[in-house]
Amino acid sequence: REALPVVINTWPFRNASAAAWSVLQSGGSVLDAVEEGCARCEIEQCDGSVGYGGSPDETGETTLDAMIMNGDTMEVGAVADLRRIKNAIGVARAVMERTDHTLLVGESASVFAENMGFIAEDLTTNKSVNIFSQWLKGNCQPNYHKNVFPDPSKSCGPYKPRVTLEQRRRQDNMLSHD
Amino acid sequence: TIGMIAIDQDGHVAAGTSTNGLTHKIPGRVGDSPIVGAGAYADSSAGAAAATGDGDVMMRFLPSYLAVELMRAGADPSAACKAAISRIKRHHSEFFGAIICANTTGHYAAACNKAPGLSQFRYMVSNSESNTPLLKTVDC
Repeated sequence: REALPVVINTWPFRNASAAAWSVLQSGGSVLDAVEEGCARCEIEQCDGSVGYGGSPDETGETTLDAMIMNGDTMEVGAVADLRRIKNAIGVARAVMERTDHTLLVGESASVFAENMGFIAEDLTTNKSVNIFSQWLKGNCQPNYHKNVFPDPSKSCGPYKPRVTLEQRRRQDNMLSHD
Repeated sequence: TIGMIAIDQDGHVAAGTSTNGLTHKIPGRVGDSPIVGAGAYADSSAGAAAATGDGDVMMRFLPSYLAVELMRAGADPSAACKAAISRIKRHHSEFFGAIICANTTGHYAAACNKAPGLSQFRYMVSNSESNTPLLKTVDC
């Protein structure tokens, strides 16, 4: 165990690593360290893929996902599709410590967070609005729809289900009888 | 997305993730990050792992859980990380993704899948070796 203590994090998010390390150095728990390190990235919007003001969805909204896991007790707290709350990892920890659940999602997770004292605020920024408006101007490319019409590789929605070849074959089979 | 692992002097282990997900996602879409065993997994008796990348694909293979279970079975962090990546690669040869792994002795590693835009994966390590975080790089 000569290599302990240690903090490792994905991507070159230096400040997050330093924040977590200083928590450990000042006697904090590993949960505190992970929460502090991830929260630092939420505040600093690490490379635009963490925290508010990034990755707008098809409606232009930024939603957040986070989880935290205690390796001693195997407890987990997680939130997904969290709206209006910036400190996603903090809410994940609240799920772990203030409920018997593991994962809360969407609008209800945001209401839980507000009840637990987290501040509700707009997660949109000029940058995310700009990303979204450019996307709309570019015929909503890329998008993650398939087997729908209008053709998602060319235009925005709304989309409706397209009859797939398989369905057509099945229909033809049903109709093509003596 | 940030995925983080922390192990203290006494061998207590924790892991976590935070992300704003995929740009232009369909509303309601959730990737691997908040899914335990996919975005991250921690067990103080075996180690921890955390993943990042194309969450729609990666989450189906539970890479963090697999890596920790391999370390529990004796694999070193590098072998465990590589195995988790190659498990996904068998089905999605060009998926964009990486994983960090650490065992209970504090040894760590990372692995990634060579894909357009990802030939090397950079990650941070803070430990007693240096007062400031160390930037590490692994070839995909």
